Amino acid sequence: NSIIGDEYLWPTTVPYYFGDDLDINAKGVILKAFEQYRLKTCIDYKPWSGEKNYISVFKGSGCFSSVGNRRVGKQQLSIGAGCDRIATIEHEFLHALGFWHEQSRADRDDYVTIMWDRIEAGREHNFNKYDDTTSSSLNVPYDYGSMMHYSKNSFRNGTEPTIVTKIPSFSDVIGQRMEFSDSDLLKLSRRYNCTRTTTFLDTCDFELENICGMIQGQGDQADWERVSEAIGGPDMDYSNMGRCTGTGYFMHFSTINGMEGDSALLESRLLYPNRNYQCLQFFYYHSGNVNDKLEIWVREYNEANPDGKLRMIEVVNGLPEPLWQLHHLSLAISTKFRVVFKGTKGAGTSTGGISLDDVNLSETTCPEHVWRIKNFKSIMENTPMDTIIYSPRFRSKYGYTFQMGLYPNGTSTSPGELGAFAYLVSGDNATDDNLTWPCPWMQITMMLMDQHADIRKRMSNQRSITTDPNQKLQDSTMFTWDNPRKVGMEVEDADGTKYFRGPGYGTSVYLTQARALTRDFIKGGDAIFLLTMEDIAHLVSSQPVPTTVEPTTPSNLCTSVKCENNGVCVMDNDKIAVCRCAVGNDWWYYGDRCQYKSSNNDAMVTAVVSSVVVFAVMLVVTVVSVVCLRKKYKKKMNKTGGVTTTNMYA
Amino acid sequence: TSKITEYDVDGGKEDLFEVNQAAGLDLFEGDILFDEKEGR
Repeated sequence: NSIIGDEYLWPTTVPYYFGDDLDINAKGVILKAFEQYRLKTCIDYKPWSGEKNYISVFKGSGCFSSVGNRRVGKQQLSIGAGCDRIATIEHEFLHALGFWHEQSRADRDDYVTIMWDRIEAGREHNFNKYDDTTSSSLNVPYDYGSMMHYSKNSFRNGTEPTIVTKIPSFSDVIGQRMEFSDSDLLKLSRRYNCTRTTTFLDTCDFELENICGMIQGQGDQADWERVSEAIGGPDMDYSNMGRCTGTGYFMHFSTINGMEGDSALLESRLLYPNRNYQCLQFFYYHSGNVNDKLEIWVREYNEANPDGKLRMIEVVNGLPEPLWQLHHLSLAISTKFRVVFKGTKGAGTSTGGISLDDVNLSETTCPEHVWRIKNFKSIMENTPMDTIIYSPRFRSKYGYTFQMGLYPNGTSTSPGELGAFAYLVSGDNATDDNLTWPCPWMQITMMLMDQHADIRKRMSNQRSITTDPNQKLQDSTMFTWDNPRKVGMEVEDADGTKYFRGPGYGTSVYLTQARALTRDFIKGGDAIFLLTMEDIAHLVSSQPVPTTVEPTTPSNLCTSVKCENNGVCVMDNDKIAVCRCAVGNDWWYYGDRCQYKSSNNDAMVTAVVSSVVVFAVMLVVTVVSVVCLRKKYKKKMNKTGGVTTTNMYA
Repeated sequence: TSKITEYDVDGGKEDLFEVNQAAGLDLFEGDILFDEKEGR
């Protein structure tokens, strides 16, 4: 729920400043959080360039923020140790943007019961609620799934929950810190009058007959068809996975008939880029001949090519497989364009074709590597506790090789949780020898993808760790992130391949198993981890301080103004501190410090008395005037010898 | 062989409120800076 008052709003592009004390990993994760805001909301962030009010992010003791724009110039937001999780950062910035916790909204008692006797002594104030003159829920229903909601065990004094949801099935839903919920986004959008998001371009699950404005291309020999199943497979789409009868469409290019070389073009609607880099993500199903091809092209429009010019980007090299496969493609387009999916029938006979579903295009960077774990629910249930499974080794674009380790059934210290760790591992000798060791400032991100069709509605769970080249192994002089051949252990893959694995860094509380079973973390039985390594060495240096700074409101004039009787001091037009006085149904305070009280009764008495006084005064004035005039004219007539006439006829 | 193989960066703390509690913070609603001088 949001604080009422436009004075608490920020401009939709919020200036920020990163303090030098911030951890490098935290800086990287904050930038990732900003990207989520840009993808899903109209809120953008920019480095502070002298604006009067800005958010100063620093490493305090813990994670905290103020609520709303306090107009104090430098407004502090702390991302301390243990706070460098994307959801925590998004949570704190939602506070800064003017939102309180969900369970403090005025109507919360309709939805949750606060168990006052189970709250730690002295912490009861954490369960305050605000009435609807102070807070607004922006006409959005109570949101158990809000990332601003406490969890059921917050501030408890024992083992029993402090918050009991009136609908029991929501008891484990509250307290999620994965991503913005749909309602979080709706409220933010209403509060800031958003009309569009910053980096989102298009999404399509082909559920509607208009296929999101996509068109069949010209000059081809075949068409893509919108179907709910295809001969040769798939039997169902990816968006719904057969969950809803009568829905579940995808686009299919059949290669059963036709000639070798026949092609079909499916072109997206016109798109207008802002950032000049994009990520295209889609699922495809290849049930045709191994020689059938799926190519991604773009049609770019410019003055020289008003009808667009086709440019080939990539051939998707997936072999026929009986499953929907995820594919990412980085684009770098700066003019008006369309994305073109081109299917081509290859040599040989086919019993199927190529299918497409859940296309998303955004102006973001693509994840680098995909680790798909089949039958994930079964793996969670059947892997012994304290047992880790490892992803394949992935080589990043910087040359470093890394992998992820996952505890699918928790550890003895954190049962019921997925644990996730990242490791540097040895690659081939020649490459590793040419790399810088210890590995400097590489941020590894492990994301469990929420496979919802629309990228804006995904609540993927992600954690990042960063290689600090100066960090030492505990009780050792060796560097943690040194060459795994030096600080790691030799391990052997199931296929007998031997390599070295360095120390792991991560968390035993990555995501609860219960949450992993919700949403679309598992789809078609499979979980998908997206893994990326990014060089964030540029975040080591200080953020430049602007040379010219807009004058700030003298730190806060309100500190010198004392408003009485529950009045609130606010900055009027950023210049004058004024008191906003408390009002009730039939009373109000007034005066420069709200020192006077008035009410409807007082006003009535005042009005009656005033009326009587005015009437009396006017009566006196009228009588005096009449008397004076009479006297004056009588004298005048006497002087001129006039005759005073009286009525002569009745 | 005696090398530590994994570091848990969270120390088992699941939520930001646990992080704040462990840091000894007693902020308004767990993570909100509240300035009484401002009246809210």
